[in-house]
Amino acid sequence: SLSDKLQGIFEKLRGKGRLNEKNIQEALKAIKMSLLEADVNYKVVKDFMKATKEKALGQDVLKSLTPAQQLIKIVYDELARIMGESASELILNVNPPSVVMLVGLQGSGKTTHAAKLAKMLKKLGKKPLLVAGDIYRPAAVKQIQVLGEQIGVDVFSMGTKLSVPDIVKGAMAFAKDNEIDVVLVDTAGRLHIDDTLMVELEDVKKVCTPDEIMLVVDAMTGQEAVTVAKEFDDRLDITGLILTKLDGDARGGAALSIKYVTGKPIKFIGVGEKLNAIEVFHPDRIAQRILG
Amino acid sequence: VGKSHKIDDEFLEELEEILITTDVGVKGMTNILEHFQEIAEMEEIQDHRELLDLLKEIFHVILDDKPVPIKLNDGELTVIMLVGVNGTGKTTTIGKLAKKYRDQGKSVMLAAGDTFRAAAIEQLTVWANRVGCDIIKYESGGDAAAVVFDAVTAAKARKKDILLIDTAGRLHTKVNLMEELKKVRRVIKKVIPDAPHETLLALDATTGQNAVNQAAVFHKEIDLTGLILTKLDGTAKGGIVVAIKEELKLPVKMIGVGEKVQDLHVFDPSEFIEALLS
Ligand SMILES: Nc1nc2c(ncn2[C@@H]2O[C@H](COP(=O)(O)OP(=O)(O)OP(=O)(O)O)[C@@H](O)[C@H]2O)c(=O)[nH]1
Ligand SMILES: Nc1nc2c(ncn2[C@@H]2O[C@H](COP(=O)(O)OP(=O)(O)OP(=O)(O)O)[C@@H](O)[C@H]2O)c(=O)[nH]1
Ligand SMILES: [Mg+2]
Ligand SMILES: [Mg+2]
Repeated sequence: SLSDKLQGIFEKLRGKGRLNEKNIQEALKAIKMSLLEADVNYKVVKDFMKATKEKALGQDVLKSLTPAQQLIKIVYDELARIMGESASELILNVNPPSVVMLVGLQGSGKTTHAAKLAKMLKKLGKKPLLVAGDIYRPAAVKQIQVLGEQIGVDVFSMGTKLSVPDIVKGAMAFAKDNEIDVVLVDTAGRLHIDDTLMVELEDVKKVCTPDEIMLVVDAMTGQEAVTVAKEFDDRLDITGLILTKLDGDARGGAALSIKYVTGKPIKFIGVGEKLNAIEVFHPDRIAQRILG
Repeated sequence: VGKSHKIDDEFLEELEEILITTDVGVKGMTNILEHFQEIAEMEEIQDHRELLDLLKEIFHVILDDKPVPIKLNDGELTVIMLVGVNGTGKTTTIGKLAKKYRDQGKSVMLAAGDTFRAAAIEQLTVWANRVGCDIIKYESGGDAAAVVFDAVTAAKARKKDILLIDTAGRLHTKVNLMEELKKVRRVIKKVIPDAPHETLLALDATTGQNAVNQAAVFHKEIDLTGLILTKLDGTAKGGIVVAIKEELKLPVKMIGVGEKVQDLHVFDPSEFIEALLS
């Protein structure tokens, strides 16, 4: 682990007399490499290490009796500070129906998490409605219908021939007529650089004025996480993120990068394929995982 | 690569930035920087243009110079299995491969080996209809190994040229799911001992260093023959395949560059390296 590595570095230095700025470099390099190994964005790591180094020198880690522990604490505190102080709640409208839109790259887990949120909301006594907003992917409508059936939640679909904004308009009317509490709009996966499809999302946003626009991001995403998140955020003003597939062994550095660059909170994490595999996000837990 | 004209700290930092931001990863970067410094010192390379050429050359050495195609058996059934973690593009890639081989005049059959995920069988069926080929499928929730056994038997009996086997996405960390995949492989071998002739890992180009874990575990458990790098039409460079080739010797055979049936190309190392360094 990183803390073992740092212990080793400082023990080796102990014999060499006073610690100085030069030999803290090895410790700082170990921290930098650990963050890069966790897929944290290169530029974010640079900024982070600059702040860490200043703190380390400022707090005179070098004079400490336990420099490794103190340095780990500085890094961990800084990570936790960036990730946010506590878990964020789902924004629900005082005047129903509340609307949650799920967006993101292809295959990130949007459809699955629309259903997971629906199941969660149903358990909390709310009446959710799933909207089949993916008219492109083969059997996408069928997929969300099967999931809706599994959890006993209605799925609104108008097939694949109408435009997505028209379908969502229909869904909003249906929701109002049927006393729906929360409308969950699943959308097709798309590239952040596909202007036509990004405009489609902007049009859907206009039609349903969402309370939440959740960017669904795969925890194994590498360096490009920042570019993707920034583009979705710039165009849609996302309100939060769902980080998926955290039941794997990806370190999840994308979480730190995205939070650092967009400031938007991660609200939920996906921890499995089953529809109950969703948890509220806890910033301190991911800090530990990213540090390694 | 910037303005420095020798291997100084500034140049090394630029190199580090290229290698990390293209997802070559820390381990891949460390190996490449070692190669780099050895060779550059030996050849006394001082000009920065030469340094960039040297980097290209190192990539070429790692990735090999020419494309490594999917091996087809002449006159006999070729069994190709697609595996990988969730959402990487396996099912879509099978649709594209089916089209490619149909266009070459080959007879193709699909096996709906994902019996778990909602509408997985329906999704593959749409592709079978689009491309015009047979598909062996049973009810969702059934035993994947049973479907695959029947599909290999049917493909052999009906004298098909190519059988494409779709499997459910699974995280490499799930032991029971990896065991299921091993079972699928065993039943294939019951029908044709040499099959599957190709076991391809679908890897999403946006994936970071976890891709190495994925490749390592899938390779250890079921013997991969290559990778298909998908979603390269995005902005991610997919540099992790360099680290995977270096470490596991697994080549990228095809790349996915979109969601349409024609968006599948043979992997060309030179084009890939150009794009990495652009
Ligand atoms: N292990 C695991 N698998 C997940 C998780 N979330 C989703 N999946 C799986 O990931 C794959 C993709 O999920 P989808 O919900 O279809 O993803 P999507 O974003 O809707 O995909 P597109 O609509 O094609 O863009 C499926 O196999 C899901 O079962 C998770 O948290 N853990
Ligand atoms: N842009 C782009 N999207 C792709 C590519 N390949 C697949 N996709 C999309 O990625 C999403 C997931 O594709 P699937 O074929 O369902 O992936 P899978 O690996 O079979 O998913 P699971 O079976 O759930 O594990 C779909 O929306 C596809 O259209 C590609 O090369 N480029
Ligand atoms: Mg979907
Ligand atoms: Mg699939």
